Amino acid sequence: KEKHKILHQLLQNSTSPVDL
Amino acid sequence: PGGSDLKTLAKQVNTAYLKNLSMTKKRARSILSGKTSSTSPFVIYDVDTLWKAESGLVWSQLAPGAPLTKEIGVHVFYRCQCTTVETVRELTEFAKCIPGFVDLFLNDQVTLLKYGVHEAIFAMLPSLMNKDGLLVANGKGFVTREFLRSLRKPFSEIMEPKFEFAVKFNALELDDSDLALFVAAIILCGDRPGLMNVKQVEQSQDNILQALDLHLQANHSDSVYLFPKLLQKMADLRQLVTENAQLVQKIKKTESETSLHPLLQEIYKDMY
Repeated sequence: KEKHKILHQLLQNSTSPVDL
Repeated sequence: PGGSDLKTLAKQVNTAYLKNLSMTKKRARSILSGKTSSTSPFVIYDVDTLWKAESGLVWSQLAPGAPLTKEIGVHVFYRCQCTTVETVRELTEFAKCIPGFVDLFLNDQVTLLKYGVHEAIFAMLPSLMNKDGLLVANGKGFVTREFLRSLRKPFSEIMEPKFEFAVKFNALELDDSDLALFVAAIILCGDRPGLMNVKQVEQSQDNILQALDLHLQANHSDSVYLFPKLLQKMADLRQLVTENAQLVQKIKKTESETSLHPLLQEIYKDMY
């Protein structure tokens, strides 16, 4: 899971833009 | 599924595509052909026009997170990364709306995105391209192919293979409704390495492919071999992504001053 932290984050949050 | 179920599926996927992807082919084509009422894109064809575009004319801010660099090739590489990251975000939202996708294990969703997003991006990129260049910054800019070719190696090698693919792909004259199903089929691919529930993914992809086949029969009735041609394009896209991943590895190794966005690092790590 740690290996794909940002992809997990993108899949789970619809609003958070992720720090690009 | 019956014909009406497949039509409903096609409609759902099409709606999700139009809702989540910021630049449609329809809009891009109207900008490229000058048929839109908005101002024509600013043309970037050399170093001067690139810096003019960067000074607020085309992009409102410098590539976020990218270190300031005077080297033009490196700069273009960062711009490509920014666009890719933004499109991965849009594709993730699109994927979540494809029927069946969110029912998969979360780990399988991650695997499908990891392997699918670049193929999907290179399938959508031709919409923004003609043989002479590509639209950037949401249609506000147009970068010429010749300018990208003139960058120093290896940066000159980033976009040229995508233009070569685009010219052939655009000859198929797909529209957004075809592309929506095609991109969904790319994402829901059952043979990605490490999938836990292959059967479930294959079943979803099969439904999408049936919907695509049926949709093409209605939308492109004069083009009999379009469906098998698109299946071949899926294989070509996989090859394009493999070559792209190799080039990124090469840039990482030989251009020590360049950095790769954390999301892209995740995607490329142990990819192929």
